[in-house]
Amino acid sequence: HIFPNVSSIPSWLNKTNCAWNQFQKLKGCRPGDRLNGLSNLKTYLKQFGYIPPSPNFTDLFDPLLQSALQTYQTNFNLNVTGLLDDQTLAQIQLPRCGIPDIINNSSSMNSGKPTGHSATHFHSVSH
Amino acid sequence: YSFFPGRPTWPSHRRHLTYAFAPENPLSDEVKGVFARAFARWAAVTPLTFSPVESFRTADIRIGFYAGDHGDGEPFDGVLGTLAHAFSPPSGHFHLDGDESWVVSGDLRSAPMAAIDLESVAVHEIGHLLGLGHSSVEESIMFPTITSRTRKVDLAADDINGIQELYGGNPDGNLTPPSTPSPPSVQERDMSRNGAAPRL
Repeated sequence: HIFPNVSSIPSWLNKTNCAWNQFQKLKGCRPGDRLNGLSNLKTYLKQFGYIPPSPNFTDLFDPLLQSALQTYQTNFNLNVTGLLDDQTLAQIQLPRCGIPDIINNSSSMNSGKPTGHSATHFHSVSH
Repeated sequence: YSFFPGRPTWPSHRRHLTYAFAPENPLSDEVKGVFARAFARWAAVTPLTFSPVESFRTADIRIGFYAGDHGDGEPFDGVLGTLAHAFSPPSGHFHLDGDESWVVSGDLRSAPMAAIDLESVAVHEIGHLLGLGHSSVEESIMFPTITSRTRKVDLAADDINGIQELYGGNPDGNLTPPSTPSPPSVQERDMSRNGAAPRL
């Protein structure tokens, strides 16, 4: 569907439902929770390089998912919580390029910045 | 900015690249002009030049609109979701999701929710074709997501720094990127050089 201008788009094409809208129901899910749909989120994160491939993802909010979310949040300049908060879910549902953000663990869109893990460490200096 | 693993680029003896459209996608000159403008944006800041050719099979960069599974192991997913993908150099494959509502021109603010600006996505994917990965700089073209009904076509400093690390700058200095709606095409500019090496 290629339209020369905005007004030429027929109204019946004005739909915004896409598969990623399903992730909205995962809001508030926390580590240790088991919720239908988390496996699909893991598949999404695998598609873009945040989780290594696996033959079958479970619906458990496990440390692997938490770590992947932290890296995702770092890459997209979000608060690094490792949780499925509003900001993270909104970002995940946006249309995007199909090329992974992380390729073979050797190319990262935010390679110069700390990952979620180290970003959450607290450092203190005594004076 | 980032690069693909191994930092693949087009080899140094190939600074003029050709592109063609899949023969099964009959595209208007207006649509082809969108891609010409997108290529010109990268040509303005690099030593690279681009020109359209008829032969899809022999072109360096092959552009096609496809729906669903289109044979490269990365099927498209219908409306929104994944919009397009392009492969690292020197592959030259540039695929767009044929199920999207691609818009060529006009005020996107009044567009339906699913409208996607074609030139915005084209500029991004050409970055991949030239060797750039994704960037965390939200203003950059190579940021992975784009909001529907949004036009984002200007290269940011992050994009320019990244591509110039791979290819160097334009020997004529960074040129002003083309303005919409109807700049001369890359080919038109090339033709003004009396057969000299094509340049913007």
